[in-house]
Amino acid sequence: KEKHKILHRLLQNSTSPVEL
Amino acid sequence: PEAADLRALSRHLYEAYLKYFPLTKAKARAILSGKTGDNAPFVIHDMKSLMEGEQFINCKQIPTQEHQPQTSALSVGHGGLMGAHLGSECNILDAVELRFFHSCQSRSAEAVREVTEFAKSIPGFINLDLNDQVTLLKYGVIEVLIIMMAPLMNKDGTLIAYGQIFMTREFLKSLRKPFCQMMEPKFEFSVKFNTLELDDSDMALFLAVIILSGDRPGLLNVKPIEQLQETVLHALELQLKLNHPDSLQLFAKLLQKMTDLRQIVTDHVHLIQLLKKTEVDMCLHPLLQEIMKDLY
Repeated sequence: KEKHKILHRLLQNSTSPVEL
Repeated sequence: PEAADLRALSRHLYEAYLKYFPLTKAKARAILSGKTGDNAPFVIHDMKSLMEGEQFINCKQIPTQEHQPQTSALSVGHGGLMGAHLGSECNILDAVELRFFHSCQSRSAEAVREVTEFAKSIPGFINLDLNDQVTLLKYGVIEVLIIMMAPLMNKDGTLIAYGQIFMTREFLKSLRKPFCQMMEPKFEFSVKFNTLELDDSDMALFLAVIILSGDRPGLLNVKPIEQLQETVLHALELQLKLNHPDSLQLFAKLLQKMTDLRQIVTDHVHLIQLLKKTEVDMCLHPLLQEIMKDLY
């Protein structure tokens, strides 16, 4: 999970803008 | 009834594609063929026009959708960001490749987010094991982005910045090594891919097929992924029969492209890894780092 935390976040957050 | 279900799936994926990807093939081809009247793209063909292009784009409002950050920017692909500023006086030309590369990275990261939203819209995708969703995106997203570049390209160059700029292939080839090597394989692939003449509704299904590849390394539960992919493959086959009745073997030709695509991604990742070693000033976007780490 730690290795891909941004991908995890993108997948779990819905359509709200995500701070990349 | 089965065919009706497949058509409904095609429509659903096409709608998601239109929702999440701002520059469609239809729009891009209209721009490339000069059918947009006064809104012809600004052409970048040398360093001088690159500088002008940066200023040009910074003065213009980038078309945004609700889910896109409102940043005025120079970008590659379907829109995006320009994180770096124009250099001041000296070293402008030395820094230009790096600065351009940074803008490509920012745009790519944004595009990964768009592809993620599209993937989540594929029926059944969000019910897969979360770790498998991550793996499918990690391995599939660069393939998807390269396929999505094709409609923006012709043999002479590529649209960037939401189609507001056309950057010539010769200019990209004139950048210093290894930057000049990055886009040429994508042009070669795209020119051939474009002869298949897919439209946006075909593309939507093809992208879903790529994302749902059951042979990605490290998948925990392959079977449900293969089942989802099989359904989308059926929908794609039917779509191509209906949409391209005279194009023989189009389905088979399209599937063959997936092999070429994997090689392009492998070469691309190796180039990025080379850049990381040779360019002291280069930092890779954290999301792209995540994707490319231990990829191939």
